[in-house]
Amino acid sequence: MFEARLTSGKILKQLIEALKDLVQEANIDCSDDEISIQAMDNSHVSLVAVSLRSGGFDHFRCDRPLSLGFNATNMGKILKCAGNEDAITLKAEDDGDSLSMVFEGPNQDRIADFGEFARGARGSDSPPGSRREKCWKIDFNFATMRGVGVLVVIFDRKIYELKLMDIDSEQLGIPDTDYKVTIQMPSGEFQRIIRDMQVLGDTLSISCTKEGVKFGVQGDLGTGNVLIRQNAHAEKDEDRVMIEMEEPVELTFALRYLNFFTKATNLGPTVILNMSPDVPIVVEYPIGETGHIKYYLAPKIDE
Amino acid sequence: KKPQMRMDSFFSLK
Repeated sequence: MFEARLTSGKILKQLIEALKDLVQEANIDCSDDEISIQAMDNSHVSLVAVSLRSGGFDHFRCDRPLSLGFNATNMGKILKCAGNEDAITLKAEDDGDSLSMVFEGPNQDRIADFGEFARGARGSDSPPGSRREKCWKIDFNFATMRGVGVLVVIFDRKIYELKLMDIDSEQLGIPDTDYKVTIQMPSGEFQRIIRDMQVLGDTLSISCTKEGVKFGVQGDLGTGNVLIRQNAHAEKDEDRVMIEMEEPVELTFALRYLNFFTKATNLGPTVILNMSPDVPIVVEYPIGETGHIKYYLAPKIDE
Repeated sequence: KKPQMRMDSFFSLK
């Protein structure tokens, strides 16, 4: 049995949004300590790694390790049905073939408001364990959701069942690495740089020197350069730019992938870039005290 | 033009 309740369900919504353009299918690996996802894009150029620690949930139970294979597009469709203020509970049986997702609105008063209406409403085909007189079940009829699962509404509690699948994903062992350069900067600023640079070309060079971090692109239209300097004493934490450098590093990357990574911008005010010569960059978005989403991107290298 | 590397070139399978 696996059960985990996240008061801030928005995190889960944003996480799936942040990986569904990169990864079609992946496993959610559940253990005592955390839920994690590791998956590569189809062409194995990039890798995404998610970790949400069990301590970040307000309820967490995982009796034995589970791998829940899911389709990211379908999960994204279901999570779109959760409000930004909703708490989300994930539930799975040890040998089940579906993941149950329960969305609860913040306004519990609505339960009373809808009581009479619901009793008189259509059918009362109650799911197991629910309060029979207070719920009803609707098969998915929305065109976009046909066949994805079943929706059960209990007033302001919605229960969705996502069909799970067996996924043979190739898991890469990523060693802990001391990187030569660590840059922390506002995630919104990073997103803007990536968006603007894409106008000019498809390859971005990131160069870190004593001067600061230089983002550069060369294309048919012309060239673009943005220099970010250390600003460790900005008034707000999230405005700070901090650069730790052991030695200068310059690497080049496909902007297409960096652009996918910036879909995680809403998860936090800060992004951390880790670089060493001739190895993948790590683009990390910390998620409060709960965990992180990290993207790894293989560089372009002279052979 | 520099060729694009793949993740498998850097990390091995678990």
